[in-house]
Amino acid sequence: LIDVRNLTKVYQMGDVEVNALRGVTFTAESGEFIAIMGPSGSGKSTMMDILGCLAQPTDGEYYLEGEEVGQLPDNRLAEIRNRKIGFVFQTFNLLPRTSAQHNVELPLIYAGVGRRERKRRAFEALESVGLADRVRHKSTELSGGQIQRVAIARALVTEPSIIFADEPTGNLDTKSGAEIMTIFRGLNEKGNTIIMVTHELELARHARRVLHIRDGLVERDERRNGT
Amino acid sequence: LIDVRNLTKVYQMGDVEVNALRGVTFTAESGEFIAIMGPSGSGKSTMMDILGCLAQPTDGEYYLEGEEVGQLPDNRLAEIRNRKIGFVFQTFNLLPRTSAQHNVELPLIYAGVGRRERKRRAFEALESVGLADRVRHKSTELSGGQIQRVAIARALVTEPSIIFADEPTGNLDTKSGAEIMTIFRGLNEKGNTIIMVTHELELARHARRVLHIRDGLVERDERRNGT
Ligand SMILES: Nc1ncnc2c1ncn2[C@@H]1O[C@H](COP(=O)(O)OP(=O)(O)OP(=O)(O)O)[C@@H](O)[C@H]1O
Ligand SMILES: Nc1ncnc2c1ncn2[C@@H]1O[C@H](COP(=O)(O)OP(=O)(O)OP(=O)(O)O)[C@@H](O)[C@H]1O
Ligand SMILES: [Mg+2]
Ligand SMILES: [Mg+2]
Repeated sequence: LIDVRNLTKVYQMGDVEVNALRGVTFTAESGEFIAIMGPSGSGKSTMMDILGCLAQPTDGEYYLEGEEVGQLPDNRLAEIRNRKIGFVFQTFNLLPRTSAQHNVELPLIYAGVGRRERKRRAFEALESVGLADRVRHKSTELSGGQIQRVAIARALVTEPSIIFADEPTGNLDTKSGAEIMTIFRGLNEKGNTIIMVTHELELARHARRVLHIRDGLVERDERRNGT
Repeated sequence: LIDVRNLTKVYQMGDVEVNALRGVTFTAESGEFIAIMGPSGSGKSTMMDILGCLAQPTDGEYYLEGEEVGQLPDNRLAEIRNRKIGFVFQTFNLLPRTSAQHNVELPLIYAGVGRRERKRRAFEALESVGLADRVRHKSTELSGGQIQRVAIARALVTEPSIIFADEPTGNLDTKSGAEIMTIFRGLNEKGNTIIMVTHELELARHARRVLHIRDGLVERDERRNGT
């Protein structure tokens, strides 16, 4: 499903170069549940953005279902982002002055889903993360953990086959975090692929594989048996 | 130091009322280290905003060092916010198109500190959270955990006697989170007061007292001996 080779990302800042990724190489099969861990600033979000087709590497190749993403035309990329991939951002990235309901409907609007169906699906996605009574609140009227859950609902509403979640429970109490993991495990059991950055060892246990990132490189690829 | 009585906060949304706080009452002595825990949406940030003099309650009283905060004139409130209190926001609230250095200098600019001294102090604050090599980066050029650490540095740079930290390690790996707790413990040993919202039991252990919040009320006030 995913085949990355020598992924490199360099940020140029005047005369200084920041080497965010220094040659990341690994493959992932469809239906895997992979946790990504590593120190703050080690390149996890940078890698996730490239895998989620939201950013381009400076060097290296990324094959998604056999297609080299760097060579794809823009409309094909947009289609993949909207239909195949669900992305939960580390900094949420909701439209601030817009209700939770509308934020979660947005991907369905892009996918051309009719008004009645998208209202229903957005509501159900919010209900699944415990926010049925917050659908009309704007981001400024929600708690930190509620904003995070709206971001999760938005990533799931198009029923994507690949879910990239960047620190999806960083602002959630233990119980809410466990509820999100239950949703992810259920989706994985149905055959969806989950790639999740987390800094909590407890949550990484749900994954059958952990990629340890340090200084822009895969330091260790840990595969585990059973759960 | 802190004496709150029947703190109430109601958000009016059209014909619906959200009772974020339903009568919170407790006291805290100078030099305490208190953790605040509770489910997502239970009112923790709302309470922190009131304690940090950033929001007004709908009802109830808040005495800070004997003064009833609701009765204070604006300039006195601004002075307290700038000199006495350091606040780490759950959603960071940095100026986005501004460097880490400048973001951390901002409270010192308000405090009237001279240019050379504030440059030095802002740099030292960033260095203490491991960001000496990121001082010129803007928020958009920093990782999630780095943004969080800039927010922490900004809260500490005025050397406040009371630190309110709302989920200060939600985006940090275990090691970076432990480094922040070491800073907080050091400040507490010097006599500063720390009030920290966290959802991680492991971190709440650093506190000698845990206020458990549920549905806008203090459900339990847990005091512990030793560490
Ligand atoms: N401006 C607002 N208008 C309406 N409701 C609001 C507003 N701000 C917050 N709320 C609601 O008040 C409740 C308490 O919010 P608060 O941010 O204090 O929760 P919290 O305990 O910090 O949660 P979390 O752990 O998710 O950060 C939430 O249910 C939220 O939806
Ligand atoms: N636009 C940019 N310009 C310059 N440097 C950048 C930019 N974006 C990110 N960086 C740097 O690249 C490095 C990797 O960032 P990244 O966001 O991938 O880290 P991360 O592993 O997700 O960290 P965290 O756990 O804190 O979220 C960081 O050191 C960061 O400062
Ligand atoms: Mg990140
Ligand atoms: Mg909060």
